[in-house]
This record gives sequence, structure tokens and C-alpha cells, in this order.
Amino acid sequence: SEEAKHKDEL
Amino acid sequence: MNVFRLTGDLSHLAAIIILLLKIWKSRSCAGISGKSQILFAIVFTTRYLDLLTSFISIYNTSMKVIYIGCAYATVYLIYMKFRATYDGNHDSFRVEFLVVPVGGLAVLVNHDFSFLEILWTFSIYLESVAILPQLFMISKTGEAETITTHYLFCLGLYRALYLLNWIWRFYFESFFDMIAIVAGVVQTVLYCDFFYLYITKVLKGKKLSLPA
Repeated sequence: SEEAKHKDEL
Repeated sequence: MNVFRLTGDLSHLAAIIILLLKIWKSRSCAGISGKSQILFAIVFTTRYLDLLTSFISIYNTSMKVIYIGCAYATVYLIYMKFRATYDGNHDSFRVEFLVVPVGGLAVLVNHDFSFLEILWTFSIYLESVAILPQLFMISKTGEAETITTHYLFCLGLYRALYLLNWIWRFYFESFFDMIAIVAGVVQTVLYCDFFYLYITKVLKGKKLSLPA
């Protein structure tokens, strides 16, 4: 999901 | 992961380690804003609570743990171990003027009205302005040690590289996160004046001092 995607970044 | 993202993370890591080593080697935190460092510790804590709920990669987890650990170590050195060298009189920025509006904005403008997501949003907004007490301190004293300027340069460069990372991700992955992008632009813009001084003075071997 889009939400999970930004959590990859620090 | 692209080259901008990786160099951004490494620049961020370099900044954090430069500051820790500067304080440790000189046994002094003179010229460093303890308030900015507390704000960064809050930023990492509120953003990386997902360490407890989701696993992304070894890289992701280890960087998060290192960032949080270093942030608290820095705060410890400033307020406990080398407290006598802390320049509290010049560290007079009123942080409540940052934390309160940023908290309100995070509640109002976010991707999802959930506890973790609001804390993540709060950390993104807070990070964009967390350096202000440090910049305020430098403008007040009118100077900064060269090693402190290297720290600030790496810290500013990190978010600028993230902007390039987001442009890359927009074109090649059709991914963008408007909250992170807007906050990242604000954060980078706050460093522009400093970048100018760093390039025109520090890189030419001069100490960073502001006109009286």
C-alpha cells in the first residue's frame, strides 16, 4: 500500500 | 533504494556521528543547541515507533536503531556528562512555539487519522524545523566552530538528497508522499542561507562568523 511505502524511508 | 536515498541516509549518519565525535573528543558541547538535539530525539522516537509493529529490512531496522541511539547519546552528553560546558544562555529559542503548532498541524493534515500515522506526521513536520534552535544560537553568538558547520552541512545535504530521491521515485516508481515532500522542501530551504555561508566561507578555509 502507499502507506507502507513511505515507511521504507528514514 | 536509489543512489540519492542511500547517499542521503549516509549524509544523515555522517552528520550525527560528526556531532557525537565533536562533543566526545573536545569534551565540550559549546556552541551546540541542546534544544535542537532534544527535538531530533523526539523526531526519531515518534517516527520509528513502527520498529515495534513492522519489519522492512535489516538496513531499515539497523539505521533506525542507530539514529535513535545516537540521538539519545547526544542528548545525554549535552545535558548530563558535559553539562558544565552547555551554553544554555545562548540556547534560548522557545521550542514550544515549534512543538505546539507542529502537533496541531499533524492532527489536522495527515494521511490517516491513526495514532502511529499522526506521530509519523508529527515527526516529519517537527524534523523540518528542529534545526531552528541551532541556527538561532549561531545567529545569536555570531559564529560557529568549523566542525559544527560540517555537521550542519551534512544534515542539510541529507534532506536535499531526499528531495532528489523523491523526484526519482516520482518518475520511476510513480510514488510520492506530499507530506514528506512539502516538509522536506521547507527543511531544505531553512538551510539555504547556511549553505551559502558554508560554501563561500568555510570551504575557503575561513571560520563561519556573521557580521555584527
